[in-house]
Parts: sequence; C-alpha cells; structure tokens
Amino acid sequence: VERSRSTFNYGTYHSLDAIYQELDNLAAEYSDIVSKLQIGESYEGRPLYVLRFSTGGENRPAIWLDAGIHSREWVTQASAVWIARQIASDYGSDPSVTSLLNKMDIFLLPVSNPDGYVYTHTMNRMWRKTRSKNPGSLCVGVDPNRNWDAGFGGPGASSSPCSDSYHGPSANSEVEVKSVVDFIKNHGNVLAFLTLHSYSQLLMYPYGYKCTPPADDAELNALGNAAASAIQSLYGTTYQVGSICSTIYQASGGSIDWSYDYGIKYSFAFELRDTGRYGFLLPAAQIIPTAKETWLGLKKIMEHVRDNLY
Amino acid sequence: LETFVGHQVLRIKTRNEEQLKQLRFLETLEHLQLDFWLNPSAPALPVDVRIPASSLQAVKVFLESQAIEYSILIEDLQVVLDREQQDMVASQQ
Repeated sequence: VERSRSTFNYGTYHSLDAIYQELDNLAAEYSDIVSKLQIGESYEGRPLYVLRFSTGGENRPAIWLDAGIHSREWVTQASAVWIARQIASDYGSDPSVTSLLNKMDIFLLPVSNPDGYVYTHTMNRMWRKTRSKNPGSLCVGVDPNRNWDAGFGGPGASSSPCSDSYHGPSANSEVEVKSVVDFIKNHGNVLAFLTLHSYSQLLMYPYGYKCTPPADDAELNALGNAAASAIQSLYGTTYQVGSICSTIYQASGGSIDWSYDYGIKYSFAFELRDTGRYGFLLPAAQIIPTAKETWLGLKKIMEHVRDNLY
Repeated sequence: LETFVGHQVLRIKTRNEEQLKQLRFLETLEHLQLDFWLNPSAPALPVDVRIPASSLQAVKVFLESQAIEYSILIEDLQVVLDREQQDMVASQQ
C-alpha cells in the first residue's frame, strides 16, 4: 500500500502517539535519508525514539539534537518535529543541509521525556520531571536536567524528591538520561550536542555546575552570538548568549556540561520563546515561527561544526 | 486532570541583591507551593512564578511589604489552559 503524504498539522500541539506516528511517516516518506531508532525505554516503558538523518557511511561524525527533556516545555517537542521535516525536505534542495548531510549524520530525539510528556497531557500540564518513583518519598520524579554526571548534586540542584529540580539518587539514575549517555558513548563520534528548552530566549554553553569559563569560551561565545543573530534575522526575537552560570544561575548535573566534559566541544542549550506573556503555554500559532527561527540558529551551529571537524 | 483555577503567574522585577535574597527565601517556603518558571538569578533578569490561588494573597503581601515590583503575567492559568485544550481539540477535528 502506498503511503500518502502526512497530514500532520505542525501548527498545533499533539499527543505522544501522534508525534510518534509522525516520526514513522517521516521515516517512510524520506526513507533514503531518515530512519527511526529506538535508543531505550522510559521509566514507564515508553520507547525513546531517535530519528537518524544520514546519507550513508559508517560512524560518520554526528550532531545530537534533543527536545522536551522538561516535559511541560511543549513548544520544544513541537519544534523538533517541524525541524525533523525541515531537515529531511531540505536535503537535496538546500545547499547547506545537503553538504552537511553529505558529511555528517544528525540524530534527533524529539521527546526526551515521554512519561513526563504524557503526564502533561493527562494529569498535570505543568509537570517538568520524569515519572520515576523515589523510595521513601511520596513525591515522584527527577529533574532529568540535573541528573547528568557533571558536578552531580552540586549547587543549583535540589536533594529533595519533592522539588522540581530534584537531582535524583545518583548520576544517570534516570533511564531517559542513561539511554542518551549510552547512545552517545557507543556512537563515539558525536561532535555537537544541542538541546532545546523553553522559555526566555537564551543560548547557553557550559558551564552550569561551575562558574569558570570553558576552554573554548571564545569560540563558543562567538558561535553562540552568530546563531543568535541568525535567529533574530527572521522575526527579531532577541536571545541572550553566554555560559549557563553567567546567563542565568549555577545549575549542576546539566546535559551540556556532561557532553562538554565528555569531549563534545559544540555543546549548546537553547531556551526558545516565549517572548514574555505565556510561559510554558505558548499559543500553538507560535509553534511554526518558533521552529523556523530556531532552525536558523541550529543551522548556523551545524554549519560551523561541519566546517570545523575536530 | 489537575486544574489550575485561580493560579496566577507573576513577573517579578528585583532591583538589587537584597530583593533577590528575599525571593530566594520565598522559594524555600514549601507550603506556598510556588512554581518558579524563571528562578531568581540576577537583579537584571525577571522572575516568573506560578502561584496557587491559596497562596496568592500571602505572596503579594510579602512582595509589597518588601517593596518588590511585580506585574501579573497570567491572570488565570486555567483560562489559558482551556484555550490551549480547545485549540488542540479543534485541530484534531
């Protein structure tokens, strides 16, 4: 049976099932360059799906991109799906994406915290953490962006299971985190680690667990500013650029600190729109504009990685 | 599905480190069940916090007593959530 072109509406929010269905549609529609991998299972047994964009070759240098680690940040999962189609459809028509994929692979995890995402749809729209049980506590869940092995348990993370920034019992205790760590370690050739959060328009690089600048501070700062300019060029959305510590506050156990210390030089965290009045409830009408401007920033970083393999 | 009727999101602007310290103190008061969307970090940066209806009066009194400036970012969170839900249903249909 011939598959029809997807009717997925990119301008609205979707359930996890609908997003996962669209990942299948993309893999079918662009089967020459897109494939779907399962890198693990969430605490409640939901699959963690990654889209692999590749034009072939073994263990090529790769770019990692994830979204939705904080489940209530719905615009990130929605943007990731839009970006997935953009990457796939741009290959062969956009010279930048074409040359990128001719040289490198992209791995995209659109829903990093599927249990949390389902929980935001069914029980509590404001849920941010995983859904793992904490022995000895009635409170559920760990902040998966305080659970990475980077200054774990240090400043800016809570030791209380009831806190929204609870770091968990140990680094990588959350299977959602460990699955990504294992995947990246097994791959062995990931050169960029990009993660999408919302909101407040920030583009951050390491460190968050300490306030000393990273060895590549100058390059990351210049690249971050170039990406922010690219984002601004579309609708005028302004981003603040800097290290996590200098831009917001000290926060330990974050993903890009782990990736940077692991040796992935181009490690960035995006905080997407809101532009001020909606918080985590960004109206669906803003999904595509957000995704479009974010894509420009991502592309700027990806092009730099492509041209500066290390 | 948990509802958020009467929850407000306030945008708080601090002028100095002392006011930031006051907000960090507020953060530690678990019984208020505050949900910081943007945490207190630097005087130049706003702080956004979701406040349950039951804690609204206490928080506002606290802020006013400390002369900390705030505005209402979201008047009633549930109204915004209902709109989001309607949009999703309409889109699915």
